[in-house]
Amino acid sequence: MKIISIANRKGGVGKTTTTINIATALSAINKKVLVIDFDPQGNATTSLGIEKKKGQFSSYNILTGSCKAAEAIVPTNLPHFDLIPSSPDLAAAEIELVDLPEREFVLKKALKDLLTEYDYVLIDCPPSLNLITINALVSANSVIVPLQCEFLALEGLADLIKNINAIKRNFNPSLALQGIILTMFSRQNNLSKMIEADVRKYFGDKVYQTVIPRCVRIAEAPSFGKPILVYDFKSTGAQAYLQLAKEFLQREKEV
Amino acid sequence: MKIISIANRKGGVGKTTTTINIATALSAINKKVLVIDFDPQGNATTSLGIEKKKGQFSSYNILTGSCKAAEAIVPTNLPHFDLIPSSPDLAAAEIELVDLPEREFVLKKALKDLLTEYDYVLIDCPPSLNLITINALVSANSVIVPLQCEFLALEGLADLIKNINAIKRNFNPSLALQGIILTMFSRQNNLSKMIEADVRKYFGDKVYQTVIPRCVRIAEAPSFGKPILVYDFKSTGAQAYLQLAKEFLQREKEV
Ligand SMILES: Nc1ncnc2c1ncn2[C@@H]1O[C@H](COP(=O)(O)OP(=O)(O)OP(=O)(O)O)[C@@H](O)[C@H]1O
Ligand SMILES: Nc1ncnc2c1ncn2[C@@H]1O[C@H](COP(=O)(O)OP(=O)(O)OP(=O)(O)O)[C@@H](O)[C@H]1O
Ligand SMILES: [Mg+2]
Ligand SMILES: [Mg+2]
Repeated sequence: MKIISIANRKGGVGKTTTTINIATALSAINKKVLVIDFDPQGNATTSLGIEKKKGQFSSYNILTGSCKAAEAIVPTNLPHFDLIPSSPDLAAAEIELVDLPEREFVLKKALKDLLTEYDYVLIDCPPSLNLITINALVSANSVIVPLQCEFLALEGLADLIKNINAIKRNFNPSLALQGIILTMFSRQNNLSKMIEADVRKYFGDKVYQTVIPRCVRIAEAPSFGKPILVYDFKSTGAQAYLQLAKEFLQREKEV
Repeated sequence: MKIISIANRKGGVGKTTTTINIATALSAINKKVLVIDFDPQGNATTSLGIEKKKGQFSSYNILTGSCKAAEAIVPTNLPHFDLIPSSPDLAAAEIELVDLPEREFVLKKALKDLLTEYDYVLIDCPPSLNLITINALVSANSVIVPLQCEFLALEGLADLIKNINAIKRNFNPSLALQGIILTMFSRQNNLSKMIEADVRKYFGDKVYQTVIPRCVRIAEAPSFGKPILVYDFKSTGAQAYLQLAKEFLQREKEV
């Protein structure tokens, strides 16, 4: 079982979209996949068409120890694709974790009892580097960084990589940067091309060859509770995520 | 002096862009403006062309009490427009605030010694509802919510308004929702139009008439350290923010 966190402190760069579409592609080739929605916004939960019901266990309950990881799992509409939903309470988790001993390892310990079930566990992180995201990075074998092709997103990348390396040094020596994925790429403007050139210059083959174009169908899909691969398979967005999933598997073999 | 927080938990919706451009327009009509960069990413600081220097006081130092608010103020290149820069340390502020008595009021108290200096103080919030954002909302007279014209951003709006009302009830009875600003509006696609119709239906005249279009020049401006109003005054983005600033003043008179 491989645990992969999808993280970037910059907001709105395609973390959730990337998480659910890589997971969908993996499920389509018969891999057993679990997505953990670790964002109090619950965008991964909504984008998969799952309703957040009162009284249902969530990723919050796992962090506070009020349920086992397995108890919070719900099926999605897709084969061998399960979800641990988010809950608005997750916003309070940071404050509740702060005084715990080994507060960075709470999720890692909780996921131990899942070890035999899934091929891949993908964790969708919130736009921050708080204790929730730290727990996701400490639990992960590798981290994927979606990067919007814009200046402000690029500016934060060096700081993010520094933080990932700090977590690797202090808490999780086996954490690897699996790759950087360029998202919302607009062919019409020079900004995207400039950012792509910069990122490839500094990060070389850490950057996925596949680039995800800006595609409005991707932004429409969540309102139907479906990943783009299901909502509009022929769209440029879906085709790019399909290509990306192939490259993902390639990289996973090499790690 | 009016204190206005620009907040939305959803990431990448235009909080920073809106903060610096309203501030720029206000400075152009001789209002004294202070922007506080409350996001550890420091995007407002970068977008204004200010370098984050080691040893310089920042919004972090104000929260931890290691300097007075006035000591962290730096001038920008624009007349009567000052900034309290961010610092990466701000990411740790949440953990340092948690055990303080009256942890929600730290910023409010620190801003008391500024009371006579500025016409407007605008606080750029990070994409979360953590103690940093709560401090900004507790200190503010009103809050502006930039809303990207996409489904996932809309989904989080009701929860955000609920949280704003909870802060109003528990900590800051005078906090008002000054307005909701539609951002990154694409005329070519139906999604934006649908979202706009929905938001106006539920929130009526809380929604600014002025809509900010998606405009690549806006995304280019931060790499030059300039707000769009300075970088490319004739662009559709700049003209929309100029219009928005006029509506902002209108709403401020009515509050
Ligand atoms: N390639 C794309 N083209 C067009 N729209 C996209 C694309 N990828 C994502 N989107 C849309 O952009 C918005 C931001 O994407 P998403 O929510 O996946 O980012 P995020 O990094 O998870 O955001 P947050 O920081 O709030 O968690 C969403 O409305 C999504 O539907
Ligand atoms: N109207 C617009 N048209 C095109 N690009 C825009 C527009 N407004 C903002 N942008 C760009 O979109 C990205 C997100 O905007 P911005 O950083 O202001 O959002 P934010 O809500 O402050 O993000 P965060 O949640 O990370 O703080 C930036 O790269 C910015 O330059
Ligand atoms: Mg997300
Ligand atoms: Mg911002």
